Amino acid sequence: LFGKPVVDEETLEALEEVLLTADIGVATSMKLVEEVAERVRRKELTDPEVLRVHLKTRIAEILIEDEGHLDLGPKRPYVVLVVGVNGVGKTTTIGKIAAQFTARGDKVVIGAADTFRAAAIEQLAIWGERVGAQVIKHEHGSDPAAVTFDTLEAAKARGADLVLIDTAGRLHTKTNLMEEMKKIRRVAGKAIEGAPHEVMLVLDSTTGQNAISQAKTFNETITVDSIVLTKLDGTAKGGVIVGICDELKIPVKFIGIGEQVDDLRPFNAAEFVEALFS
Amino acid sequence: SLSDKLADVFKSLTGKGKLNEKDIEAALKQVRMALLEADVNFRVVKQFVADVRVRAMGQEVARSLTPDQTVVKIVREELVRVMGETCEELDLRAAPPVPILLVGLQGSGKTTTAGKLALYLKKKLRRSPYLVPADVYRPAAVEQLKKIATDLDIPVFDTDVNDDPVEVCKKAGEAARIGGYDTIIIDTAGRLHIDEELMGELGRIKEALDPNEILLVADAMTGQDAVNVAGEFDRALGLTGVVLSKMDGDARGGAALSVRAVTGKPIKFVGMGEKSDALEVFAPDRVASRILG
Ligand SMILES: Nc1nc2c(ncn2[C@@H]2O[C@H](COP(=O)(O)OP(=O)(O)OP(=O)(O)O)[C@@H](O)[C@H]2O)c(=O)[nH]1
Ligand SMILES: Nc1nc2c(ncn2[C@@H]2O[C@H](COP(=O)(O)OP(=O)(O)OP(=O)(O)O)[C@@H](O)[C@H]2O)c(=O)[nH]1
Ligand SMILES: [Mg+2]
Ligand SMILES: [Mg+2]
Repeated sequence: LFGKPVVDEETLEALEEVLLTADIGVATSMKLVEEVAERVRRKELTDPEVLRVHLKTRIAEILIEDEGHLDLGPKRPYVVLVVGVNGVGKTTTIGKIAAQFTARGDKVVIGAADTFRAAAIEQLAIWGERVGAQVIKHEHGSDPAAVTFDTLEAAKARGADLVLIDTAGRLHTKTNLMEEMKKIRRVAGKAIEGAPHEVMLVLDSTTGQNAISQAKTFNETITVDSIVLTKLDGTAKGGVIVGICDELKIPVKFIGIGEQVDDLRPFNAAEFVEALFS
Repeated sequence: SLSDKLADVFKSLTGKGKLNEKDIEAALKQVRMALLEADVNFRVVKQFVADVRVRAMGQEVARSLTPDQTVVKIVREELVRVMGETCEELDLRAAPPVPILLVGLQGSGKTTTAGKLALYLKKKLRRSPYLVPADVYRPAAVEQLKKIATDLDIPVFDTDVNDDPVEVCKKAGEAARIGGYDTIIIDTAGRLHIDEELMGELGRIKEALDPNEILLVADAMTGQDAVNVAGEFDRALGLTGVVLSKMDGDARGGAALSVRAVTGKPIKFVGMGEKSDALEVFAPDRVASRILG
């Protein structure tokens, strides 16, 4: 694609293909290519290599990093509510994050607020045990808001540093489930003032343009503070995040690169962009 | 929707008897964008648009339709044609217990679909299915399928997580034979199509069981990557069909077209919810409408 000595129509088309096949989406890809095409027309960009660098820089500017770490701040416990649609990697991501903090001596409490899906509580309990974090759970089928409340009460009582609340996967189109999530958020605030301090949306990098509706709806419902993009160890590029950052200005904190406890990395915009073009 | 966009393209043209080249190109531009927005793979879109162009050239505008309606009609017919005009049944012609193997990426809905298929076989096809939890890696995966099975009152193999999955499948096959069940549904661990070791493991499970059906469970919201995943699973194992899960969301479902176009394998079912009764037989015209927006 960039092996040609001159920028022509073919170069721009090939460029559009790279962006579209990375799931960057029609609107965002067209916008990016048009910006570049304009500079080409004004003869500001004539070398394909420079064009490539310019485009990478432009995309990296849109992406929003957040130093890739959770800053627990002075008031403890710091409460993170983890949400997202079904199967994206919420439970696994909580295990990974908990591990990072227990490893440095922080006390982590996890709330098993997915009381709906079969063996969701058992799955989380195994992770809690693996990483040395206490898991607060009720019976299967109980009220997730009640679990959340108890988790925060327990966290306060034990002087926890970090609380991670695992919730059931929910499609953003299901109004009753979006309402349930709102209630979980409200109840958290009742147990600890200001909680949740962070609402973390987990997105699957294999997801196409629907990720944008997911992000928008979750954000409109309970305000999303950060994003984790999982499964980047696959062949999907996760390009949907470009449009999401551009429109919603939500920082991407971590990326998931596997199923094991250590497979979590801080989001790095430059590395992400390099991978988009590889 | 595409219909609206095409109506716009053609609103300045009235009383035309035939679609001319310029009209068609303008319309195809809209079709291409609509399909890409619906997550149909880039290359698949290219081929699809080329096929539509061939059909649209010289096409008479039926007196009952406007030019934009003619193009929409062609696009819809092409979508339905590619995705399979007929609904393909499960192939259960074999000596019992007939094995059905579920494979796919992490989190796509395999375990949930296993329960749904078991219920479908029991209630709709009046068969006696046996569930096999062959995912010994994911925490509480065996418990998850066991709980689903118990809720449905469907027998399930008591997997030992210390066994490797091939061992589990062999033992379960034997248990199903002894128990007199006529169908076994094997739930496997999610895996990447690029993980040689785990893909090799599936190959060994296939060899051990000789399944009648190897179904790829794919998430309806999958984007451009759908062709890579489906293509590789098909190449490695020879899929017999696809189940598109989470179609109860608002993903346009372009992955349906991509997967069919790249593997030629039929989509047999769609998952329409988290409960075990949320499984429907694939209807191409319905998915076509959805992709068209
Ligand atoms: N390859 C890979 N797999 C992942 C990653 N993160 C999670 N997974 C896998 O994805 C699958 C789903 O993960 P979960 O943590 O259960 O997802 P979830 O969002 O909690 O799912 P629900 O609670 O059912 O909505 C599991 O098989 C995980 O091991 C990742 O970064 N890479
Ligand atoms: N809304 C909806 N959710 C679904 C559907 N199918 C599965 N799910 C949900 O998607 C999530 C993942 O489903 P699983 O069955 O655990 O997926 P899996 O492929 O077995 O996951 P791994 O074993 O980790 O690879 C769960 O929350 C399911 O309830 C569906 O058709 N609609
Ligand atoms: Mg979970
Ligand atoms: Mg599973």
